[in-house]
Amino acid sequence: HPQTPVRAAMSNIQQLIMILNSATDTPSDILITYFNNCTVNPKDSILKRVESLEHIFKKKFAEAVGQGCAEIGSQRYKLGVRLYYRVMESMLKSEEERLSVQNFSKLLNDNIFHTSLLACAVEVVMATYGRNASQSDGTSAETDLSFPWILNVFDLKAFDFYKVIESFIKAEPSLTREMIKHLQHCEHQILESLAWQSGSPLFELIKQSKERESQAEQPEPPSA
Amino acid sequence: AQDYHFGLEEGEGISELFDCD
Repeated sequence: HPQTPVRAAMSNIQQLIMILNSATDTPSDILITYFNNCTVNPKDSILKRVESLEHIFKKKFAEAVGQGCAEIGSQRYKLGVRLYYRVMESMLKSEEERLSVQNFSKLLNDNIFHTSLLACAVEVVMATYGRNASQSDGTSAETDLSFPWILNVFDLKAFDFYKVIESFIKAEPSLTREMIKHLQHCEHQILESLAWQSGSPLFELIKQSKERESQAEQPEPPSA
Repeated sequence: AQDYHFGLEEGEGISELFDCD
């Protein structure tokens, strides 16, 4: 049959669900091994964060779509969590290979890293379903859950979300072409506008780089 | 992913982006 937009969207959803069917709701044995290799084991904080963000996501989803859809929000969040653990494992494997390191204590105890990675995973799920937002599952096309909605839900700075996108795409080879285009669109939205909003961490980074440049340009004192 | 413009250098990854190198 010719590929209609709805059929294409449905196949993307089915593909996502198929990929995530084999993923787990909790960290895999390989992830647990990485956690155990850390100077400070991040496992408890990771599980606590996933649980607390689920409550927040479910509440915001229900507020946006309708109280009757809270369970749908919970299901979407759970798919996002599976993708989050799956991508985290893939990222750590590639970083281990690239850096010949097994102790990722600093990265795995970084709250912003985990919140950004989980937000990206949930955004992939939301965008996949969003393309097929129809009356059938109760979410109306008018409810705009599209990016950057997830940033507000997780109270996440756009530039921190931006930092995980490329590594996320590299770590998840089964992302569809449409999804990669969507994430690229998110990048452009962030770089062209969201990252320049007041309070963005980008301004601090620019300030630090300017300070480094000015220090590098200062002549050395004669004693040196 | 061919359409995606990868910007990280060879020696860069998620660890550098979160200052964990």
